[in-house]
Amino acid sequence: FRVLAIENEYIRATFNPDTGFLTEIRNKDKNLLLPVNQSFFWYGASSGDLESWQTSGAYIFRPEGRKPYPVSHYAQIRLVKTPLVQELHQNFSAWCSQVVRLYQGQRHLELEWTVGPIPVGEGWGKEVISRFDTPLKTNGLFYTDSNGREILQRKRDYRPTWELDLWEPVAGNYYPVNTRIYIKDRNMQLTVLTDRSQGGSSLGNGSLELMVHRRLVKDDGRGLQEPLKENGSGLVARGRHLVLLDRVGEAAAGHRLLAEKEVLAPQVVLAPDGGALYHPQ
Amino acid sequence: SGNCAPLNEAMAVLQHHDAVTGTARQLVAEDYARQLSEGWGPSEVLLSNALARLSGSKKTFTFCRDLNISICPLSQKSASFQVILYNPLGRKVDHMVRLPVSKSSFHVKDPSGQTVPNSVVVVPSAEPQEHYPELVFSASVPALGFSIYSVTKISHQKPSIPLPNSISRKFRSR
Repeated sequence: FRVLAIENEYIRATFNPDTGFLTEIRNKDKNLLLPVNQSFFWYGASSGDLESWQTSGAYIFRPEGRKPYPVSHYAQIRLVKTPLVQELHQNFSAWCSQVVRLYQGQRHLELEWTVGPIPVGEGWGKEVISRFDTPLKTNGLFYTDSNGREILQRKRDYRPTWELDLWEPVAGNYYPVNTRIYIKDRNMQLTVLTDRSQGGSSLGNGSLELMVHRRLVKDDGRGLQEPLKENGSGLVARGRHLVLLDRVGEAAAGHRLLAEKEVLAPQVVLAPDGGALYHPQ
Repeated sequence: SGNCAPLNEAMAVLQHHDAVTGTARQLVAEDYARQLSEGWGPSEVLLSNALARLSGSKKTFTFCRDLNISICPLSQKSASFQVILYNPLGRKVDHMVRLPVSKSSFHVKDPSGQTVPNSVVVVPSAEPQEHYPELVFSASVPALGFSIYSVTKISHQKPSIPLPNSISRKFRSR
């Protein structure tokens, strides 16, 4: 396979056949092409250092370094193509996998991630992220929603109302993402919708990341007196990121409607065949 | 009788930042889960009653709480069943239905009796010889309304399931 791709009438997603990672998204409808490298990384949780005793914990996100470690340098992949859906199953490690999915007629790319149980046996807490790297010239700007309604512009290493002296360059740039985060340049906008509240940031131009799961081995000393570490082997988390690539001027219409559809998705109920007539009395 | 008050109350309790961010102790987190779970049951009864009244047909409605991990005993074991979709949005929605099934082919009909195209996708698992088929079809649901689709297993046909194994082997060899 020289070209590894899934596509429908609106979107084409291309993958590197050697690594199995997403490399490019094309919006066929609007003739937009964006190289996108998406993969999973983890930050090692700080257990305190010479600067501060503060450890990463339930309340505090404090990675021990600026650069996260890749979960894997390649993914084992399986490709499934049917007339209604095309999927690429990526297996990054024993505890991290993802299905990249395109349904017929769908204008967004669906990334269903499964992360956990996060191994912490060697004594390192881990905070796992999904990161999208693009060549978009974002000049340190990215956008997150604060409460599911208002989108706020965020600027890396900056606060609008005071002069910032940032000691924690990763955590200090993380913001709440309730339904969406996006980056853009003059022409294109890459939007990622979440199915739950997560932390997110853009720590480099053209980059966008969301924290999907975390498991920590130390208490952060904020009153909880327990590390954020589930009983037994730990939890498996599964969720979805919906990715939209659009022109800047038209992106809002797309992500607003899609977010509504995601948050107020149809309720599915099953019933065996048959049944009696229902009389309200 | 159905009742959504316990779920309302559980949701109210879970507005606390501990429940939203995970800053609760493990025992408290488990109690949040218990409250949600106990609230969900009577809400399902309420929804079943509403659906029976709206559709004019009393059925044993089943809610598949483990759909996200591809578990739904009714769709996996029944030869025929109905899929009822309620759309809370104020506009028509096209929704891709995805249900775990047993390995077979299926006939899906929309509310007007028309055949709906469907696919059975095999989902690979961590176990080498285990694959979980999922039925996929597109459903259309009116604004603030519901649609009923019927699904019937066709047992005499060979399933037209794509075989991910054959493809994945090629990738592994790279």
